[in-house]
Parts: sequence; C-alpha cells; structure tokens
Amino acid sequence: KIPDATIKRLSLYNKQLRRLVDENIDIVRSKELADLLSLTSTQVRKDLSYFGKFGRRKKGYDVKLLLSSLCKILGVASDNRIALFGAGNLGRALLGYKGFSERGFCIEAIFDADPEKIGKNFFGKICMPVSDAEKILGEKDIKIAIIAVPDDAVDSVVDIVVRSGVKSILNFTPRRLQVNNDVMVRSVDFTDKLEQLSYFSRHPMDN
Amino acid sequence: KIPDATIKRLSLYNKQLRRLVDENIDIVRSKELADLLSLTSTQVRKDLSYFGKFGRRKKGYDVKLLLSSLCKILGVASDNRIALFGAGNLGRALLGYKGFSERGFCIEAIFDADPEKIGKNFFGKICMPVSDAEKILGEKDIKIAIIAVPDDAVDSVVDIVVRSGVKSILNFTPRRLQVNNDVMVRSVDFTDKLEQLSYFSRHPMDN
Ligand SMILES: NC(=O)c1ccc[n+]([C@@H]2O[C@H](COP(=O)([O-])OP(=O)(O)OC[C@H]3O[C@@H](n4cnc5c(N)ncnc54)[C@H](O)[C@@H]3O)[C@@H](O)[C@H]2O)c1
Ligand SMILES: NC(=O)c1ccc[n+]([C@@H]2O[C@H](COP(=O)([O-])OP(=O)(O)OC[C@H]3O[C@@H](n4cnc5c(N)ncnc54)[C@H](O)[C@@H]3O)[C@@H](O)[C@H]2O)c1
Repeated sequence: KIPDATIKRLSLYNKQLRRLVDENIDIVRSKELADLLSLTSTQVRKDLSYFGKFGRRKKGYDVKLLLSSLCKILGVASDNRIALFGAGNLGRALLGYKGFSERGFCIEAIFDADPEKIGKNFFGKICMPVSDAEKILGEKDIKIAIIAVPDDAVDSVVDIVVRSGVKSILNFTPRRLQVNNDVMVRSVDFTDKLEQLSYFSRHPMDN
Repeated sequence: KIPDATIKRLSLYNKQLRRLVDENIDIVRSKELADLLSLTSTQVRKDLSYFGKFGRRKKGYDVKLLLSSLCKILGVASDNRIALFGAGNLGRALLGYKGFSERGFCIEAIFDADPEKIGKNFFGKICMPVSDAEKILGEKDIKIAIIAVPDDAVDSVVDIVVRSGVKSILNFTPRRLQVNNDVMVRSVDFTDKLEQLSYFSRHPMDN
C-alpha cells in the first residue's frame, strides 16, 4: 500500500516538473528536485521507487519522461470527467478557473436546485436540475463530483453521487461526509492555511 | 525552529479538539487523538512538546485546556484582521463563508479595481478601490491579505500588500509569488486534491 503522503507529493513533483519544462530544463537530479521542494533526495527517490525505475543514478531524471509517467500514474494523462453540484459563488469560481482544464480536469456537468440558475449558461455549460443528476452522471461517465452547495443540502447531494456510482468526491462544505470505505473524499478548508499564516505572523523567526 | 509540518498538524489538532468539545468529551489520550487523525501517538506528543507541557502522562489531555492553548499558539484566540483583494466569484464565496469568523478570522476590508463593484455592499462590507488599499491596510491594522484577483493583476496587488507592511498572504492565483523572506505566502490549489482523487479512482485498493 502506497502511503497517502507519497500520493500528495506526486502532485508536488508534477507541478515542479511542469515548471522545469517551461524553463526548458531537460534533466534534473533527485537532489535538485528535492531542494526545489524543501524535501530530502532520499524522500524523492523513495517516493518514485513505488512506481518503477525512472532516471539513471548518475545522470538524473529526464524531465519530460518523468512528467508523462507521473501524469499516467496520477491518471491525469487522459481527461477526468467531473460533475459540479452548486452553481453559486464558489461553483462559478471553479467553473471559470483555467487551471483545471490545463491539468486534464473538465467540468462536464453542472447541477443546481435554484430555478433562477437551471437552464442558464455558465462558461459554456448549461446548468441542469439536481433531480436529473443520477441519470446524467451515468450517461456522461463522470469520475469525480465536486460539492459546493450549502451545509443543509450536502446529505441529499452525497446520496445522489454515491447512488450513481461516482467514487471520488471533492468537498468544499465544512461538513465531514459519512460515506462507505470505497468512496474517496478530499475536503478543502482554507481556514487551515489561515491558521498557519496567523502562527507565522506571530512567530516570524519560524518562517 | 519548529518544522512546518508540525504547524500544519496544529490546525488538524485544533479541528479535531473542536469536534471533541462538540461531542462533550473532556479528556483525550495522545493515542486516541492520534488514531482519530491517522497519526502515531509519538508524533502527537512530539508536536505538542515544542510548545510546552500539556496533560499528565497517564491521565491524558484536558480537551478544553489543550484547545485554548493551541488557539493561543496559533494566534487565533483573538481576532485576525484580514483584507480581501478581488470581489469576484471566489472573493464573494470567501466573504460568505461562515467558517472563517467561527475560527477568529474577520474580513475587515475588500478591494477591487472594477468600477461596477466599488462602493457596493458585499455581506455587510463596502468594496473600496484598490488605489486606497495602502492607506487603509495600515489604518485597520490588517495582519493577513487574501489575493483572489486575475493572474495579470497579481504583481501590482502583491506590491501594495508588501509596501503596507502586511507579512502574510493567502494566494489563490496559480502564480508563484516572488516576495522577500520575511513575507509568508500560503497558496491554495484545488487541483492537487483533484489529482489525488484521480489517482485513487484508478487505484481503489490504495484508499
Ligand atoms: N472550505 C472553505 O474554506 C469554503 C470557503 C467558501 C465557501 N465554502 C463552502 O462552499 C459552499 C458553497 O459556497 P458559496 O459561497 O458558493 O454558496 P452559494 O450560496 O453562493 O452557492 C450554493 C449553491 O448551491 C445551490 N444548491 C442548494 N441546494 C442544492 C442542491 N440540493 N443541489 C444542488 N445545488 C444546490 C444553491 O442554489 C446555490 O447556487 C458552502 O457550503 C460554503 O460553506 C467553503
Ligand atoms: N486555486 C484554485 O484552484 C482556483 C480556483 C478558482 C479560481 N482561482 C483563481 O482565483 C482568482 C479569482 O478567481 P475568480 O473566479 O473570482 O475571478 P473573477 O474574475 O470572478 O474575480 C476577480 C476579481 O478581481 C478584480 N480585480 C482585477 N484586478 C484587480 C486589482 N488590481 N485589484 C483588485 N481587484 C482586482 C476583478 O475586478 C474581479 O472582481 C483567479 O486568479 C483564479 O485563477 C483559483
């Protein structure tokens, strides 16, 4: 079993390798990659060893080759089809964000419960009633659901998502979702980052 | 120097202790707290040891006492005054989020460059022109700036924030901010979480 922390670091390697490609750097040693990310080179080599043999020890890693291998491992080499629940402020900010499509994530379907929003066009996609969701999620082969609805609507939306067979959920609401073990939930909470900033603003020496 | 990973875990302990208070639990052992967060009890004890002596070895920690100590350490015991740059979709979702004020973060000032938004009332706060920001940040003793503006406006906003003496920035834009060492930046990127979900949707056994 691969540690969760290793999977999280794969995203870091992915982002850093993309920057190196932008800077026309063809080869990177594990020590250089580690320094760029404030990690140890042992950690980098150990993480990558879970997934196979990359680069030759004395020569370093081929940046483009490693990037494309990591994209395949993360499953972002091909498009990931996403459904968004909630076309409110947060939902619309996610729809308008170009960073998603650049990394292989496409919001294919939008659902809301508000009659004012249903039928409207948001960034080229028509908002559908949440009552149609179960049928549509199957038809469009949706892999990931993003939940950006108010607290009181979360449980009913999670039921729809799980019943339709979607196994991955990105949750923006502050509620802890109760789901079976075979459903993977990642929650977003900006408040943790604010707490870290608050700590450092009072203890500048620890920065 | 306290490791960055320890500060990140303080937010996790904070959130978990809050839940225990809601569940009327008065005492928690390091092993119980560790299990709730998929950590080792050694890790929990080591993290807390940086900040002093909490709880007696055989008895466990007093939940309310530990929570209030952590709040003081994180600096969230008293209000943190925040300025928000960008009253667009994301900015308005942050303004409407009750989770911030519950944890001691108050958005005191909002700035935008769009004449349609300046002077408007968003959740009880009047949006001000970004040209007034440098004067206002000092007057209102702002500690943290949240940046939710488009890519092309980031550099000018960061200049204003740094010139006015604010040392902590929460960055939502995909750009890496170039700042001096004494300014702390935390960036938010939902795409990392999407990549982890994408990985697990292809390797369910690793969940
Ligand atoms: N994690 C964080 O730090 C953070 C920050 C901001 C917002 N949030 C959370 O994100 C969520 C959305 O925030 P927002 O500002 O966009 O709220 P919003 O009220 O602007 O949008 C919510 C949308 O959900 C829709 N909706 C309601 N019930 C629904 C249902 N059953 N099915 C589908 N859609 C439904 C509403 O019609 C509305 O369009 C909230 O839960 C909020 O707490 C979290
Ligand atoms: N990290 C992520 O995963 C993620 C997700 C969504 C959005 N974003 C980012 O967040 C940012 C905001 O997104 P959005 O959807 O709210 O965009 P938006 O266009 O709706 O809002 C941007 C706001 O910034 C204002 N603005 C422009 N120049 C300004 C300046 N110089 N000073 C102050 N305000 C200024 C605009 O008038 C507008 O109101 C973007 O950079 C976007 O890339 C990131």
